[in-house]
Amino acid sequence: LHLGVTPAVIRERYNLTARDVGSGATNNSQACAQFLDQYFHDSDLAKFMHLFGGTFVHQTSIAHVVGKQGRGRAGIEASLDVEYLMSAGANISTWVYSNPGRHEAQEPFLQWLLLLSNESALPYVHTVSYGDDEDSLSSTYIQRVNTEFMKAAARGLTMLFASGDSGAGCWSVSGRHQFRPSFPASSPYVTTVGGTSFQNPFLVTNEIVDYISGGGFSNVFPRPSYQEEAVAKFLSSSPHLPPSSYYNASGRAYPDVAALSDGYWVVSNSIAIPWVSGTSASTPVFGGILSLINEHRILNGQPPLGFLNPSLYQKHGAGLFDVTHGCHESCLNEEVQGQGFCSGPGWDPVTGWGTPNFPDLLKTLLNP
Amino acid sequence: SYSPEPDQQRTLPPGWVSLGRLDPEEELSLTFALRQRNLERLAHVVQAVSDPRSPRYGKYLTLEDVAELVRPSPLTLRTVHKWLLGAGAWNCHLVITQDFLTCWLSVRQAELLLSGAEFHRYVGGPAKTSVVRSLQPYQLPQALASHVDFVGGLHRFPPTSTLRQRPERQVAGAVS
Repeated sequence: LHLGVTPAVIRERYNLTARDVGSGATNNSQACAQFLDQYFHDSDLAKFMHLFGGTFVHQTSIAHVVGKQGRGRAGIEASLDVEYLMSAGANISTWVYSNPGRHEAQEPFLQWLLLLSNESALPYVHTVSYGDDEDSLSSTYIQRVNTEFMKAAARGLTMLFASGDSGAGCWSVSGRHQFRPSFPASSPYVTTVGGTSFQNPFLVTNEIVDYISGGGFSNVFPRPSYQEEAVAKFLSSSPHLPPSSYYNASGRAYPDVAALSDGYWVVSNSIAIPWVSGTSASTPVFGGILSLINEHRILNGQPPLGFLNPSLYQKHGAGLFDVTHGCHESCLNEEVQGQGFCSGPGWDPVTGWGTPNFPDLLKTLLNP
Repeated sequence: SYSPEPDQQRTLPPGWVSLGRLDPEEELSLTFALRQRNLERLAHVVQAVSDPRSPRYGKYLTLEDVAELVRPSPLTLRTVHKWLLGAGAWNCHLVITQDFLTCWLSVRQAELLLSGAEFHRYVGGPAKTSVVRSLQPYQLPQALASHVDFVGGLHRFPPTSTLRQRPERQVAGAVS
């Protein structure tokens, strides 16, 4: 029985034992970034680990803060990112990208991209909670940001983006409803993380779809070859497909993977806060687990994982718990009645290939 | 002249208010995304180093290798530099890959360079963040069309958090 998601619940569900922590003997590192002008407090991290970190070796301070950390109140998103990245990727050097103090005329997310192009030594795994509706961004901006992710992938950096918290999304185009894809979640050069809930919120059991989990098909990027087989299979076999006019079936489909996104405990401004939910939670959890896999790869003398999707899709999601129950939200109208896509066997545009089963995923990605 | 981002949304997000137009002598920072080269080759490199079946799997590039590959042409760097100097904007810095240029300049210089732009100060969001943006579209001289992708710092507002506190699902579970 548990009263909400804590590191112990995460580590139990994803089969992380007390041994599954960083060795402290490698140059492994991970980072989280959010662009909400939020701060995190080291004291909150220490308190969080005091409350929830007793069963695994962990670090209680950030290795490197990029940008300025203000002295204002901590933000719940910044606290959540740090606390769960360092719980799943325990005892691994962690950076935080913090943009308070930037100039008023700068775009935080763009400043982060400039940083990637200005630092030779960067963490191997980056978890990023940021997304905008594809249709609100200029095509030249979207294409250029996508190129920046290509540059990161060429350098062996793993970029994980939250898939968004509005399900399939919804907007009206010339009087007709359509689903609304999110960017950078829809970039073919990042790994996008959706969200799940426990079937019984108070037991560590199998996971079902969290109805907010962002997912769908890009209206900007065509489907990349690495996911052609998986997506075609979903489109030809799902019994619950929405009307085809709602989405671009030939677009880059996302998310690629998922993790729990419902009911987290977070410590922020010295207060333990329950029921925090969103794919901003599932993303650092998945990122921390990839950092643990990088730890093993580095100790084996192998290169870090880098851009994960080709391996992931080639292995047909081996090492992941397949989520096959539940649908995410979408347009509230007669036609779809608030239901977007539904999960199913194998890959689906709600939870991707599913959630991490660490020992199996480690085996899969040690010898992709 | 031409508009690099005709399809960029330029509306004030809910909850944000304008504090009025900036004084022409105030200083602001703009980011110029310069046109890169060899993007096809970059895509092939990504494919090669990310596919476990490829002989180059895991043989990643360094930042300097990436810079070598995508660095803008000397003509692009020279053309943009001359254009900025023409307006007196000399406090500029390139990133290592030389495909982003950040300049510090006065509002007057910025509105001269980016015709049509009008810089206002806005406040909003949960943290009452203050930003400088232009809801008016900007245009660049046609001569830059093959050298500049877009200019950052004009239209896109900071994102808002989508995290929620959702006890209802848990409580509903408990009740059932």
